[in-house]
Amino acid sequence: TVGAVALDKNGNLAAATSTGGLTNKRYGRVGDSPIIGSGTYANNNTCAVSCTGDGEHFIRSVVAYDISCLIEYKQLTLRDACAFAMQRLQKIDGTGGLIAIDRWGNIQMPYNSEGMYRACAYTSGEIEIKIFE
Amino acid sequence: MNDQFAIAIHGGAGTLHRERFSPDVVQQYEKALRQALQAGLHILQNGGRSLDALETAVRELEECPFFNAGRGAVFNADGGHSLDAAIMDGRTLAAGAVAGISGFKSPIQVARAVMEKTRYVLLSGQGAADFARDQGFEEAAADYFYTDLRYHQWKKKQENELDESADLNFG
Repeated sequence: TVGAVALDKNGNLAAATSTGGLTNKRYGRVGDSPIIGSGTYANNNTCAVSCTGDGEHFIRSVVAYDISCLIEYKQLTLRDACAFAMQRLQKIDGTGGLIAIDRWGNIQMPYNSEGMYRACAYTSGEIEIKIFE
Repeated sequence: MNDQFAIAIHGGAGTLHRERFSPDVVQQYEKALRQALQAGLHILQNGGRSLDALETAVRELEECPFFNAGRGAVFNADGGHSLDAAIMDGRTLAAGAVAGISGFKSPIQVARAVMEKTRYVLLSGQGAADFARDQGFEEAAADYFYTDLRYHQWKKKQENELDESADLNFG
């Protein structure tokens, strides 16, 4: 699975995810990536999110929209909303990660698996590229 | 318009089998991530739209054989590739997605066309492929998506009958 989230100079957020799904998947199995609100979500008032990992768990926890709601209805910061959503995922033994960005350009890239291929760049020109911790 | 912009990308998460990652392999993956990031960042730096930056960055990742999307995607039980993708615009809450589409190089391109050219959100299977063909998106034969890494993962999973939860393809 691959994905991206971005904030542009007009203050618009967007999210995108693309995947081959699970090896040896059967019966037309679909994971969270194309499910809006689970693997992919964006709302200018809150954040943009793209997820990767055990798709079934991200669908059941509606992870991407959950983060947006925590910001919108409980005024959590992006960091706290992502942490809360990852805890909930962990509770149902879900593994994986996500990338999220808010309307101020803050970025979070949490994951609870062994690693996650991830990278981000800010207005300042600062760039971060990581696979493991 | 303010001057604030930012972008983040991912190439999947999961059991990455750290022992596979020699410094040279790490460098290859980091180079691929940097290339996709820079492609999207360039659009933002020049005042472009976040949707365009995302589509560009994700298409770079779909074309890279390292990641489970587009070229280099995992094999399904039939030995083929069925791909999913979604894109969402935070300004309008418009969204487009495809599920179980085969034979098209860039599922994210098709998902964006679903968002911008139909009243639907999610198209699946043969219907999604028919729509992509109607829109003239680039098709590819099965060998375009093939990589040894995924093929051997698929064979291993078939032979070992690992259950679906065995995480051999990092998301």
